[in-house]
Formats: sequence, structure tokens, C-alpha cells
Amino acid sequence: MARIFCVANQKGGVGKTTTAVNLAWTFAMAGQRTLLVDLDPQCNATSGLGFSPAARHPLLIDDPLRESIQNTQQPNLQLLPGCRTFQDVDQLEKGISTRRTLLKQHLDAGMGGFDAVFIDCPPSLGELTQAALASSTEVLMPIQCEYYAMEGLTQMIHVIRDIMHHQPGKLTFGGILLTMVDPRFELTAEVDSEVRDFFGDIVFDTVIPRDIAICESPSHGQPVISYAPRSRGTRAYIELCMEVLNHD
Amino acid sequence: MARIFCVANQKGGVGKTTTAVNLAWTFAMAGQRTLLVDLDPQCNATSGLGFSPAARHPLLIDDPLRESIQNTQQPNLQLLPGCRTFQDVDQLEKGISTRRTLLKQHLDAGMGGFDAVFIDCPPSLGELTQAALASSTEVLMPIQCEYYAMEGLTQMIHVIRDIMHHQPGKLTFGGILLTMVDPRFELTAEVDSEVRDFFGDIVFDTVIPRDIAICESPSHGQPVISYAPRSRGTRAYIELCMEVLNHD
Ligand SMILES: Nc1ncnc2c1ncn2[C@@H]1O[C@H](COP(=O)(O)OP(=O)(O)OP(=O)(O)O)[C@@H](O)[C@H]1O
Ligand SMILES: Nc1ncnc2c1ncn2[C@@H]1O[C@H](COP(=O)(O)OP(=O)(O)OP(=O)(O)O)[C@@H](O)[C@H]1O
Ligand SMILES: [Mg+2]
Ligand SMILES: [Mg+2]
Repeated sequence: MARIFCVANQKGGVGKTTTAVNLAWTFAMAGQRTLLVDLDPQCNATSGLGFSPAARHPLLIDDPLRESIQNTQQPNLQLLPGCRTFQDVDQLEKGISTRRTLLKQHLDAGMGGFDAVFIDCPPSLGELTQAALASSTEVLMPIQCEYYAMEGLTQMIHVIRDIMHHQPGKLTFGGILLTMVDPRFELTAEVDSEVRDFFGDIVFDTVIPRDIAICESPSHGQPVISYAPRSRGTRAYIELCMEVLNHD
Repeated sequence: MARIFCVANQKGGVGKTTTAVNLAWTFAMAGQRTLLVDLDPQCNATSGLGFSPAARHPLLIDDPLRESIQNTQQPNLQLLPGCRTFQDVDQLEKGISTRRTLLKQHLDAGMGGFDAVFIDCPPSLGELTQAALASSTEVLMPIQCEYYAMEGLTQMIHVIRDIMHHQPGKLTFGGILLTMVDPRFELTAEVDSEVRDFFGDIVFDTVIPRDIAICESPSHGQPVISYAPRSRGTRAYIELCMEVLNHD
């Protein structure tokens, strides 16, 4: 049974795409047959790996998913690219209940043969993210160590509990990941301890430091793992991959 | 005629809320009767000023807007709080064309008596942001000096051009604002010059530096202007206010 990770948080700019891309890459390095699904109309995960967005969203056309899946430079890692055209996204957003079933059917059918799937979500709790949550087995929530990030988390948890209630036994909390951590700042340490007090052991031990190499890597169409293999960002994502692999 | 600024960018975490809150505050300090409208279901602008979200979105109930508007600690500045409950937002999201007119009617009726209005938008190009653009006279686009931020800008410009086409003579480009600028990084200088080459003089001269005081201020329910009056972040937002006031 594939592990399907939904990387989600409605707060913007917290490191969802960076985490989805780098975790998918390290899972593939560890020998897991991995699929990265870009569900964000911004298509950052797609361009972060050096690909162009699809003309029509693969999840909306009736062809089997297999035909839209691309091979990447990393063996064991394949990509389902995102799509910018709005009517596709709007189509996904409105009347999603039929779409949600289609998305789920497509995802379920397309994910056979993979050990792990990572779904990068847009910064919202709208229909796209809810459809992804409904198809996933674990939800990963990156958060920054800042005030606004804490606020949004409780709202997110409500939506997740809702989905767990409607489909018992499928979705679980994969974990909360602290990103862009800069130990020089008092606020960071404050939020770190508040989150661990409040959420306990669903917070990953691994934290991702703020590292300029991470910012630079997407402009080279690569994850930080291959762009700057000896950077602190790379070490942290490899450590996170080990922690998530052992979490099973 | 009030200047109605829509602060928008579908890329998340670029400083939309920080800019809307601090510009609204400095406009009020400069003697402009100012309204800050929180249109983001995350309600960050509302909590950033120390208020709690409304139970039902003021723009969805039929009472006149006046009754939901709150006074803030800053004379001349009032706040229309945001709302977290999803069915309100979903209501706003679906079938918005009747909503859009309602939103526009409400906004137009409620904005009488103000010199300036700032609308904080969620990180998406969905119906809420499009409704806000349709009610505005100027659009302000904060962007970070990072690769993904550049990518989303062209998509944003398409949507804005679309709105300008449907309602000629109302919405103009207010400007592109570079935020979280850290001159130590090469990437920052690269993106800065690329944006200025590409977009010319719609890019503000003022840039906002990365400043920890800005991160800390929302947890005190205040904008950085009043939380840390001598900080670099404060100086930059005051400078930006002067530039926008003279831009008229
Ligand atoms: N640990 C880090 N150190 C430094 N920069 C980072 C780090 N993680 C992410 N970034 C940068 O911060 C920005 C936001 O990250 P990213 O795009 O992954 O967030 P996101 O949550 O996917 O955003 P959105 O909400 O728009 O989808 C990007 O430009 C990215 O390169
Ligand atoms: N110049 C700055 N220096 C340091 N931190 C900043 C700066 N501007 C904003 N921040 C911090 O970065 C985070 C993102 O900013 P903000 O919430 O204003 O962005 P946003 O575009 O409104 O996000 P969203 O897309 O979720 O609405 C916040 O925690 C904020 O405190
Ligand atoms: Mg993203
Ligand atoms: Mg915001």
C-alpha cells in the first residue's frame, strides 16, 4: 500500500513546495518508487524540477494518468506536472464533489506501482486541498516559526479532523515540520517550544534551517539536494527523510 | 474619490498582510481617513492589529458595513475584520457573480467618507481576489526577491489586465513592491534588477528590508510602526507611504 503524503498548509510561503520536492527526491534516493503530484496552479513544484506546466491538468482529462507522468533526472522519481490555466482550476474548484471523486479515482488508479506519493497543495483550504487530503494516507504540515503560522494551524487541524471523520481509518497526521528556522531569533525558539508543547510528538524532531542554497535551487530547476549537496538545507532534508521513513 | 488599494499576489508569504497593515497605519498617521479590509479567511490583518475575527463576514450580511467597522488605536484608521468560518468563504467563493456585485455594492457603499482603503487578499487568484480587484482603483503587488515569486507575477498580470479590460478606466497598476530584501544575497540583487528591467517604473523605489521586528510585531497585535518605531522596517514603510502618497 503506497504512502500518500499531502503537503498542506493554507498559510502561504511556509515551505510546502520545497518540502514536497526535496522529500520526494530523497525518498527516491532511498530506493522508494516515488511520484510527486503538483496540485498548485502556481506550478512551483513543476518548475522547481525544471519542467513546464501541462496545457491541461492531467487529473481533468480522461486519459490514464500514466500518459502525463514524466521521468525526472532522479531514478525512482516521477512527476505529475501542474497546470496554470484557470478554467481547469476553476473546474476543479467548483462542483468538486464529482471532481473530487474523479480526482480520487484518477489518483487511486494512477498511484499503483508507487511506494510513496507526495502531493504539493496550494496555500488554501479550498476544494483542491480537500480533495488531496481525501486521497492521502498522511498529512505533512510545514510551518514557519512565526506568529501568523501558529494561528492558521488550528484551522487546518479542524479541516483535517473533518476529513478523518468522513473517511475513518485512512488519513493520519504525518507530522508538523518547522521550516526556515533561524536560531538567532528569540521568536523562533518561542514558537518552537509552543508548538511542541501544544502538539506533542506529531512535531518532527528534524527542523529545516533557513539556508540561502534552498532559495537558489529552484532557479536551477533542481532541489537543494542535488544543487548544493553539502549544504545545511540538504542535510536537514536527508535527516527528515530518514525520520519519515522510520515513522511508518 | 477614495483611493482603493488591492494588496494581492497569489504567491504565499510575500508580505501582503504586512504591507496592507503597515501602509494603512502610515496613511492614517499622515492624516488620511483610512479603512483596512481583511478579505483573507486566515484573518491575519485582523489579528495583526489585535482584533478577533468576526463571527459572520461583514460583507455577507445585509447590515450596512458601518456596523461591522471597528476603530483602532490609530486615529483615522478603521478596520473591517475578516471571518474564518468556511461556509462564508465558500459562499463568497461559489456563484460569486451575484456575490461579486454584493461585495462591490457593499464596498462602494461602505467606503464613502474614507480617503484611502486597503484590501488584504488571500494567496490565490480565486473569486475573493478577483472581487477585490474589481472594486479597487490601484493594485499593489508585494513580491519576494526569489525565483518562485517571479514566476507567479506574469500570471497575476494576466488576471489584472483582464479586469482592466472588463472595467476600463478604474483599476490601475499601483506598483510592485520588493519585500524581505537581504542585500547580502546575490539572488536578491539578481531578482531586483530583473524585475526593474522587465516592469520598469511600476516598481517602487522603496524596498522593504528583511527585519525581525516585522516578524515579531503581529504577536503584539501591532504593526511594526508602533511596535518598533526606530527599526529599519518602520523606516521603509514610512518611506513607502510617502512614495505612494506622492504617486497620485
Ligand atoms: N529553509 C529555507 N531556507 C530559505 N529559504 C527557503 C527555505 N524553505 C523555503 N524557502 C524559500 O521560501 C520561499 C517559500 O517557500 P515555498 O515556495 O516552498 O513555500 P510554499 O508554502 O510552497 O509557498 P506557497 O504558499 O506560495 O505555495 C521560496 O522562495 C523558497 O525558495
Ligand atoms: N520585511 C520583512 N522582514 C521579516 N519578516 C517579514 C517581513 N515581511 C513579512 N514578514 C514575515 O513573513 C511572514 C509572511 O508575511 P505576510 O504574512 O505578511 O505575507 P502574506 O503574503 O500576507 O502571506 P499569505 O500569502 O499567507 O497571506 C509573516 O510571518 C511576516 O511576519
Ligand atoms: Mg508552494
Ligand atoms: Mg496574508
